[in-house]
Amino acid sequence: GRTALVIHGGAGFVPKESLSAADEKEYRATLRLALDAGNAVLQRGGPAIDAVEASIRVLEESPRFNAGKGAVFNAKGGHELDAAIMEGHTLRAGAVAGVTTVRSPIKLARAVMEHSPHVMLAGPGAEAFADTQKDIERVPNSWFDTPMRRRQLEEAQRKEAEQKAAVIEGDDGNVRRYLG
Amino acid sequence: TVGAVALDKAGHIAAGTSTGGMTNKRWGRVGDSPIIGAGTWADDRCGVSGTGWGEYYIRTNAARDICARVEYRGDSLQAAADEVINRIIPAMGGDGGAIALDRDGNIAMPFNSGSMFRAWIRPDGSSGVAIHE
Repeated sequence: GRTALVIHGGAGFVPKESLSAADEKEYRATLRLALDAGNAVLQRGGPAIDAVEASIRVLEESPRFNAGKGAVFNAKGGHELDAAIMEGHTLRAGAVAGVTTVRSPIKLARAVMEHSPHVMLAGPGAEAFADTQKDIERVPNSWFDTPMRRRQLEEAQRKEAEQKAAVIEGDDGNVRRYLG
Repeated sequence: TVGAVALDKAGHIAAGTSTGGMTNKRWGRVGDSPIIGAGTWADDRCGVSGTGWGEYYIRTNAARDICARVEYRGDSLQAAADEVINRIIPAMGGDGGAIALDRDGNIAMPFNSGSMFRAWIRPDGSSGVAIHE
């Protein structure tokens, strides 16, 4: 049995010159750590789904990536986290949307898959399901905060306000932009 | 957004995705990540985790579309992933990337947004980490 693993930490417009050498080194080291965590599972004969969870949990714990600790802020200044996991040979799947107090959303998604008849639970329903599960760690919503994400929210809201002002000043009303 | 796709020694594939969504998103907005078939998919020959403008991944059923192309048409994983991520989604106005893995251990990592943080280990043991390149 040959194994393989691929992971990502998000795609976006991150110009190379915007990353300091130290930042880039940190990003690469964390990706390598996540890769190693998943690959360790595979090398000892563990199932693919364990490898996926192991890799993602490393990235969820890192403040540099937009999942778990370090997740972006929503327009209300809080965090709503989503996750899904799927097992190919059985087509079993589990997902959660809009959870606010679950430290590892991927772990809760897997619990939905393994311990409920459902595929997806959202918001308060997902939180209530988490209440029934052992080993689902809970944290205050502010635990996900990071200064970098706070700055990004402030910048996004400043731009949004500027765009709204531009529309009021006589735009053609056909602005292609995304406001969440 | 973060994600992972794995192939184990039994030949089984799994995929997962976790995200905080988009900065300044409207509260209650759900992106593609938890939508099975849009941002996350795995079957017995292919797995995908996406990252990008979620509404487009939902509307194109992006992750499942990649694997369906492999399953129904016999497309290579690379061709299927490139078609969905780098042609169909941008043609609609979306952007982003995805990681994909098939049961032979082939890996595809297309993206069209300038960068995608990613890492991989192939069946031959070769591995890498990349951001922009």
